[in-house]
Amino acid sequence: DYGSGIAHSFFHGYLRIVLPHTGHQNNKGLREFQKDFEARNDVKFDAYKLFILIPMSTHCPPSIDSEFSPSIEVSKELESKELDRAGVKNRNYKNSVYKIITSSGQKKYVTAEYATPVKTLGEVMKENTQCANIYRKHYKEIVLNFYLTLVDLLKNDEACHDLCEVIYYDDKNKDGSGYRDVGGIILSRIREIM
Amino acid sequence: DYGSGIAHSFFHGYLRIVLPHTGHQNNKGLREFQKDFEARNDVKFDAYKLFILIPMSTHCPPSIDSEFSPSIEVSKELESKELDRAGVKNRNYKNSVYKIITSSGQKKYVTAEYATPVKTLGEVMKENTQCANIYRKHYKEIVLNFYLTLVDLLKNDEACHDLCEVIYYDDKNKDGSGYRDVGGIILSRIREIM
Ligand SMILES: Nc1nc(=O)c2ncn([C@@H]3O[C@@H]4COP(=O)(O)O[C@H]5[C@@H](O)[C@H](n6cnc7c(N)ncnc76)O[C@@H]5COP(=O)(O)O[C@@H]3[C@@H]4O)c2[nH]1
Repeated sequence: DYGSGIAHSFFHGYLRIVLPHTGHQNNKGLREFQKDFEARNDVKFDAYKLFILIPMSTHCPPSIDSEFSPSIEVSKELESKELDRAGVKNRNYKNSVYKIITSSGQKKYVTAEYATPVKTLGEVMKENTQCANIYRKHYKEIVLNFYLTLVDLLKNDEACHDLCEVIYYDDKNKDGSGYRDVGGIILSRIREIM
Repeated sequence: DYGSGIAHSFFHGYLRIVLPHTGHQNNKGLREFQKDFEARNDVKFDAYKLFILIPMSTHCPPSIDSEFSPSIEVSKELESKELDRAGVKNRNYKNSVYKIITSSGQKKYVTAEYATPVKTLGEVMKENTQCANIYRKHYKEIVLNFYLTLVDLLKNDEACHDLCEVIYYDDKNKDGSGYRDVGGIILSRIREIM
C-alpha cells in the first residue's frame, strides 16, 4: 500500500544514506556533520538526531520557520555530501539546522525537516484527478501507515535507530485557526528523550 | 499500490521541480540549463529532454557509464538549482550529462539518469524481511505500474510532457551474460523521436 511503500522508499533511499556513521572522510554521517557544525559555530545540539516531522494534515511549508512557528528561526545548513546514485553524478544530500527559542529565551539547536513524502502526498492530493480523489479520501490512513512503517524500519536498523526521531502530530490548532507552533512540538520530544 | 505511488512521488516531488521552464533566473528549467551547457561547452544536445531509464531488473548502477555500457562516457553535470522544500533549506537538484559514442564514432550528448525510485525498490527487495519477500514476488508488476503511471502523468502535464523521455526496457542480455549497453538503448529512442 502507498503509505508503507513510501516509508520503505524514504528509509532506503534517504535515511540510510544520510544518517549512518561511515567512518569515511568523504562520506560522513549525520553525527559527524553535527559535530563539525558545533565546532565551526560554537554551539551545541541537544540531541544528535534528525527530527522528522509528520504533520497529519500533510501541510509542510518550504521552511519550518513559517508564520505559524514564531519560536523557530533558521540557522545554517549542515555541510552537504555528494555521491553518485542511479546515474545522477554527485547527487547532493544535506540537512538544515534550526534554532528554537524557548519560553526562557534559550536557543536550542536542532536538525529537523518535514517528511518529504508527506509533502509530496499533499501535492498529489491537490490534483483534479480520480487518483487524487482516492488519495484525498484515504490520506489520514496513508500518513498513519507511513509513520508506523517508518518507526518500525528505524527500530530494526542498528545503524539508524538512534539517529532519528519521528514526530507524528496533529498540526492544526485546536480552535481551527491555523497551524501549531512546531517549536513547542519539537521541544516536548527533546524533553522526553533527554 | 506501490508502483503508482512512487510514480506520483517521482513526478510531483522531482520531475515537476526540475523540468519546467519557469522564466525565472533563479529557478531555471531543464531546457535553460541545457542551453547554458551547450554555450559553455560548445556542444549540442540531440534532444532537449531528460531521459529516464527504467530497467526491468531494477539494476541501476551509480553511473550510467558502467562496465556494461562501454559506449557511454561521463560528461559534466548541468548546473544545479537550489530551493527550500519541506523544511530542507536550499535543497539541491541537478542532472548529469553523458556522451554516447555511436558506431561511426560520433559523440551524442544526452541528459539521462535511472529512475531512482526503481533503484530504491531494488534495495528494498534485498532486505531479509517479510515485506521484502512480497516486493521480490511482485517487483516486475511494480516496475511496470511505475512506468505506466509515470507515462500517463507526463502525457497529461502541459509543462512537462515534451521535456521527458521514459525508456522502459529489458536490461538483461539475451544470452543471460550480463546487462545490455544502455548507449544503444538511448540512441534508438533518440532516432525514434527525431
Ligand atoms: N528531505 C529529503 N532530502 C533529500 O535529499 C532526499 N532524497 C530523497 N528523499 C526522499 O527519500 C525517498 C526516496 O528517494 P528516491 O531518491 O528513491 O526518490 C526520489 C527521486 O527518485 C527523485 N528525486 C528527488 N530529488 C532528486 C534529486 N535531487 N536528484 C534525483 N532524483 C531526485 O524523486 C523521488 C521523490 O523525492 P522526494 O519526494 O524528495 O522524497 C524522497 C523519497 O521519498 C529526500 N528527502
